[in-house]
Amino acid sequence: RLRRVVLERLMRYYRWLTESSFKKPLKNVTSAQIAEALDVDPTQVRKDFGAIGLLGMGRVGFEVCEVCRGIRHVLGFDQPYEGVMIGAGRLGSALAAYKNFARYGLEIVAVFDNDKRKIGGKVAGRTVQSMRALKPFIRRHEIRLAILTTPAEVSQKVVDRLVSAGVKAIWNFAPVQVTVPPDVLVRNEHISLGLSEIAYHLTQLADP
Amino acid sequence: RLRRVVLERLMRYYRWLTESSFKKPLKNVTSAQIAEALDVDPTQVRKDFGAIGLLGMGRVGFEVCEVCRGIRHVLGFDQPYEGVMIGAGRLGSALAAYKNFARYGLEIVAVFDNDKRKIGGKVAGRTVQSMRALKPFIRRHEIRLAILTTPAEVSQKVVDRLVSAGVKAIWNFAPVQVTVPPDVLVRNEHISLGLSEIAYHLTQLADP
Ligand SMILES: NC(=O)c1ccc[n+]([C@@H]2O[C@H](COP(=O)([O-])OP(=O)(O)OC[C@H]3O[C@@H](n4cnc5c(N)ncnc54)[C@H](O)[C@@H]3O)[C@@H](O)[C@H]2O)c1
Ligand SMILES: NC(=O)c1ccc[n+]([C@@H]2O[C@H](COP(=O)([O-])OP(=O)(O)OC[C@H]3O[C@@H](n4cnc5c(N)ncnc54)[C@H](O)[C@@H]3O)[C@@H](O)[C@H]2O)c1
Repeated sequence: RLRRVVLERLMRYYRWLTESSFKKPLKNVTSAQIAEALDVDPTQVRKDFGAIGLLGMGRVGFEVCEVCRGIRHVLGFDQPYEGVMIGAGRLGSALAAYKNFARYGLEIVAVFDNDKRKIGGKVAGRTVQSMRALKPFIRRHEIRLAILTTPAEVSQKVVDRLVSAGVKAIWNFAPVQVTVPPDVLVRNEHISLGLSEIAYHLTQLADP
Repeated sequence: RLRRVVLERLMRYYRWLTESSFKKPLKNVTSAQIAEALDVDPTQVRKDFGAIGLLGMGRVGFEVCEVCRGIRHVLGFDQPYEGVMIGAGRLGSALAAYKNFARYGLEIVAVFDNDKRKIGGKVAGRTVQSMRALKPFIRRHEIRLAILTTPAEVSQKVVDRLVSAGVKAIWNFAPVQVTVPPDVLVRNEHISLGLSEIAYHLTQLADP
């Protein structure tokens, strides 16, 4: 099993290869090029590629398509998976509408909320369903992933319902630690990592 | 100047120290403890702490409060800074309302949009202003940071306006690469890193 730090590095290599605008499309790439662009150790890049069975071609480096296919396969992006959104609020709506998730295999197939004013309304083309419909939906469609965008104070209760319904992975955007049984993955997502770079940059401007 | 990878590691140490729920509050922490919790090399942890002037106390490790204060100071979280939100849509509203940003020094002081139906309305307690008010506002309040949550296709135009108004850092949530002069920082934020761990976990469940 690959560790989280490795998975995140593979994701960053993948994003750099697929989302950067290169002057002309890259056919081959060396570990040195990737290392320099992403500020990682070239030895680390080669180890990570080796860990997923990618062999370089000596001085030429690695073939970009092969690297992308390899990473997509190992990370599981090439096998589409469905998720449900819990919380049809501002963040939940933005995420449900975000087109980019499809590149990583994710399709958000339903949105749930407990606010009567929202149930029955449309979010990202989906009709918002009541929380009463959650467990039957998860069971019927064998949903293994739920995305949590509920207020902090209700999140643990919602997680308990998700776990009892059979969800195996929770992408948690609520700013609270939730507890789950050992076979359930919780990925906490804090949209604040960027502030480390931004605040530091502003500090350097003010006081170089 | 500290490199981005270092800034991000410092942020992760800081978050782990301040957001984890420990059985009893930590007074001291060793590089080994941090290394194990975050899956980094303990030598790396000590190097990073050394780089920001934190000295350990031998076997006892580092004093948690001192580490937190040190990281807050280096990253610039202890000096409040203001930002403007461009795009009062779903994501912009969610971010403008997010209470956690204050811990990192950020205050979102105004929200701008070009949709007449939104201008004059309330988002996170702020009145949405017209894009015509953007440049005068930025100049009057000496705003150095803008957060971009506009549709991809208009983002470069909006960035050009922000740069000409004097903004020095752009936190870009639009899924598009934008170009800026060398003295302006662009931090691209993709809320998709977590899918590397989630999709992999689901793959392992299906095919261990
Ligand atoms: N991780 C991040 O970086 C980040 C960024 C912004 C917001 N957030 C967090 O995301 C969450 C949502 O933020 P928002 O601005 O979209 O808030 P919001 O109030 O607009 O949305 C929350 C939604 O959850 C629904 N809800 C409440 N209790 C529920 C329950 N028991 N079952 C189902 N639905 C329920 C509400 O009716 C509402 O529609 C908050 O916890 C917020 O702190 C996190
Ligand atoms: N980075 C991520 O992980 C992530 C996640 C979700 C959404 N997004 C992106 O964030 C952006 C916003 O998403 P959303 O769901 O909030 O969309 P939205 O349509 O709800 O909001 C966009 C807002 O921008 C405004 N706008 C359009 N043109 C403008 C202009 N020229 N000047 C000022 N304002 C303008 C619109 O009126 C609208 O209010 C999109 O680009 C989306 O792809 C990114």
